[in-house]
Amino acid sequence: TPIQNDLTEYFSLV
Amino acid sequence: MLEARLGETQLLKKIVDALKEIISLSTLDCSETGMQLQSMDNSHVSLVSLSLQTGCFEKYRCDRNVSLGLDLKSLSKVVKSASGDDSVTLSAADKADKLLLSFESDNKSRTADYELKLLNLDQDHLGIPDTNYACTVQMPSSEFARICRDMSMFSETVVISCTKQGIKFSANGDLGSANIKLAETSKGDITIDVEEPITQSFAGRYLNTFTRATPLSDRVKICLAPEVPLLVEYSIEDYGYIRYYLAPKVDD
Repeated sequence: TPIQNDLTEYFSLV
Repeated sequence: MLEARLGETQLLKKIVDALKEIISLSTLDCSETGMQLQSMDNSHVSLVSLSLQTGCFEKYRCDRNVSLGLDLKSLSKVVKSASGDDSVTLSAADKADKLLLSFESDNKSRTADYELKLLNLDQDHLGIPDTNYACTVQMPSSEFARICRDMSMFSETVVISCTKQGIKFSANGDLGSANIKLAETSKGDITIDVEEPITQSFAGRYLNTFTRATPLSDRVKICLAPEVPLLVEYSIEDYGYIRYYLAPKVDD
């Protein structure tokens, strides 16, 4: 089963 | 101070409806170029980004940048009390602790004024890099909503595959499986631009929630690229957009 990735893995905090 | 007038409350109703299932609290940043809002859902899986340029408004004035911390459920209650064809003026002082919403009926015979308490929200802002998407698909927004609804009957995971031949949505579950394919049409209601084919998995529940924005636009744009979140974009009257980003599911 695929697991849900977290969006903050892709976008950085500014 | 801020003073922004929309000719029809209907537009504000649609925007609030498109936001409130994903986020409950958010800051609306107002500047002389328009209004922006960006928030992640509580589980940090999806992000919604709203942009309304001044062209969306009948009248727009914002002398100094102002950030309005909104409880979207409260805003929704206020907006529901107005008629869709009323005009609405949003106003706030420079260091406001409340947002004023003034509704005026078509013939100006009825006015209704509401004050909404603002919240002091400490929100994280994310930088979204410019992405060269491998696949960009445009289709009628009602078609996308229908597909997302139909897929969610079968599985919580929706697989989206895009090739030059078309875009395919698949779901596999206890019930069985569902596959819906769309090819590009000559009349242009479905366009598919593919630089590189791609297959990714997404949570259908989130895709379904994004389709709350369907009343905002007849068209929806879906953009995919390897290793980056899906982008689902609805334009708002030529001068704005609501964009949803969704992190893919990955194999364990």
